[in-house]
Amino acid sequence: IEIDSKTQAVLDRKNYRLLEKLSQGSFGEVYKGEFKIDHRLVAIKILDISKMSMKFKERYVARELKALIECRHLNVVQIYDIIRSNNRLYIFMEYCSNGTLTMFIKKFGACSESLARIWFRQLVDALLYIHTELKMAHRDIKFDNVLLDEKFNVKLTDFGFAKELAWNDNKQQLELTATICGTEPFMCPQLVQRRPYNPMKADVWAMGVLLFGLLNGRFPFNWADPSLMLKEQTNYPKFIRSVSKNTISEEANDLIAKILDPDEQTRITVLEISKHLWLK
Amino acid sequence: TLKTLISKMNPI
Repeated sequence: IEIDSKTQAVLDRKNYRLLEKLSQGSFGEVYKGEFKIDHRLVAIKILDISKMSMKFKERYVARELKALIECRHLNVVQIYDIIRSNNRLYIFMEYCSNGTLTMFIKKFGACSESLARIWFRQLVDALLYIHTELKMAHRDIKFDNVLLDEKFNVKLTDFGFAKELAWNDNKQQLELTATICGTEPFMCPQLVQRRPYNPMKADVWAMGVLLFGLLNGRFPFNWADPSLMLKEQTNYPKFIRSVSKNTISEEANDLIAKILDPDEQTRITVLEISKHLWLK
Repeated sequence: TLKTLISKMNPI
């Protein structure tokens, strides 16, 4: 890996060794690394601060990223350290050896209901912690942001990040940038319409898309066409019931339908999801 | 069938 001397100095000071590149994003890249003291593997996200919006810089670089270090949950990717140097942000975090849920589903297709139940319960637990303990919304729940550790436990990563990058404060709407395109399938009707929305309920919606995807091996709505997607989302609950595989239990379909409620007011909360019959 | 057709739509 080509690495400049300042970056190398940061890594040396913190006792990390950089290994191969894991992924490339629009505003940075993720490397695999090793903590030299105990040979533990870590993921190192390197973000280019000059490519970030002013709002992102103000909100996260200074304060809120520090709060993420305090976040401790079995099903949330732990952040060990955050360093700002050489106009870059270095985020040292837990390494998950089995990749993302996207990779898993692309390889193996839909999950059995029992596996989906285990993973979904873990994710609900993580989100409940983020919503109630940290009083934050994740804002970018998607298969790419669910990682699998060496024991195949799911871990939620990247919260509070991507959405903020694409939020335009002056226009009060989301920017149609490349970063947002990949997240389209997980958008609730309010986001599709670029209307003000409750971020916690938007997280809940994305969890519904996730659960549907786990059980069906596909996305519920036609996200490539936003107006068609909105039609499908608001044809409720007829549409969502009609596209679910007929092998899926009534309890699972009931939970999916309660989550993918286009009306924010009546859409269930994470706490209510955790008490649903299917998760008992 | 319609179900098979649907199952091939919107891949992850």
